[in-house]
Amino acid sequence: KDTADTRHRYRPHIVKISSLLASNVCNPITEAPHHKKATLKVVHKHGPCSHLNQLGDQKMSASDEIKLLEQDQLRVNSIHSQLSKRSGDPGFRGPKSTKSAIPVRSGQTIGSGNYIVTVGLGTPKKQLSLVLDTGSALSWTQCEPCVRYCYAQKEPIFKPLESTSYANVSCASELCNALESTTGVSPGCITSTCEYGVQYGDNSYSVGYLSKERLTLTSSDVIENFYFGCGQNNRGLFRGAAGLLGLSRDRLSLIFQSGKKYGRYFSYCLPSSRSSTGFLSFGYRRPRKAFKFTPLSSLTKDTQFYGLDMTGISVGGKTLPITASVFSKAGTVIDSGTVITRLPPKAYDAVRKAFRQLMSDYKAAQSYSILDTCYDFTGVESVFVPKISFFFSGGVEVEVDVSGIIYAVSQSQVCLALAGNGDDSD
Amino acid sequence: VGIFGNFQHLKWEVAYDVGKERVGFSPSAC
Repeated sequence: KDTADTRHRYRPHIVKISSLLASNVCNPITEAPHHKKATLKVVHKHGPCSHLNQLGDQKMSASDEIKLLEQDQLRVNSIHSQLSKRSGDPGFRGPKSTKSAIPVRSGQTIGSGNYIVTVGLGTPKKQLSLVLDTGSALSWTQCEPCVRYCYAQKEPIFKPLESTSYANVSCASELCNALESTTGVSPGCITSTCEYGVQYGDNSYSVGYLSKERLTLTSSDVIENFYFGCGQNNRGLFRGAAGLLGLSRDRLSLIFQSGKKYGRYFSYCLPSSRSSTGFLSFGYRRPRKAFKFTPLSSLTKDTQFYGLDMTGISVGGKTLPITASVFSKAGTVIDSGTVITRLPPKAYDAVRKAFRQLMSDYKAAQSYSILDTCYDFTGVESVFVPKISFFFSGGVEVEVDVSGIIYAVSQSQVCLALAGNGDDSD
Repeated sequence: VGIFGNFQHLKWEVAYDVGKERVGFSPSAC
């Protein structure tokens, strides 16, 4: 059928390669989302809009870029490990697609996510930049006196003694007992104060006091008695961020703690490039275009993760012949902290085959970390990139923006930004 | 599990309606 819709579906993106390469200049979105509820600015930790950017105006080096993708694999391993434990799977098998095997460690998802928001904590409030994470529940920040250790962070470390609204939580508290199901680590008790511990998939960790404090999202959005971790021993790959903002499906997450105020509803729009800004919003606000909703999957019902039922994928407008069981066998989670989408091997093989066919006019380049389908666009100004859509139950189609289809390392190495899992049951 | 990662969320606003147990997507300029 020659309709506008089908023409749109089959028509490839036309992309100027220069537009995909990282810029050193921050271009914040000029149009703030129209909202009535709390909205925070989201920036990429390593981009020019972030005050945590250690590199200033310099671009990240090639080895730093590789590290980002290796950390992404650690996060994926960690998610697999947690869900394997829940399902009774005997263990996670390392990815076959990556060249160097990355050791698997159980624990919470890795804490080195890429997007940060700045919130106010305490009275008077202190500004703290926290990593946004839909894959974990407990929010925490480094706290002085840093009894054991605090890593270097950009902003001053939070000082509980200087806040009039700070309080420790007692070991007898019901929330203290709930910590084990939240973090997977049994709480400790030090002079009647509840002690939390949270360890991430890359061996990063935070240990400290479970506390409550005033959390200021915006000048008009304040959450009293917000439970969080006041970290006294913190190590890992947090790189300048003051801690983590947990948004997962758990009673200790910010979403549940602010449930009465915001109806357990939040949304984000991540910056479309490292040199742009996005937002994180709490409470329902009407978007410019209506949302298409897909139900949370029953597969992850008893976990912290937000599970979705992926039902199909199209490349270049054609739905790929992937049997439904390929998606349903392992399930899918949506995660703000994982960068590259991981697909069941059979699904990824089909996507890669179709994508390579449609890109066969271009010169192939060597693979890059976990990305195995790359092109050398040296001397090429614009390229055609096939459209890719993911389908979810409820008839929801997410047509991936071109900025999410290809990962541009350099003009000579531009890769398909998808990867396969090691096993169909992952 | 498969994981729908953040690189593929770009230019979409993603809404988590935890109360109604659903996730929504809306095209966005951001």
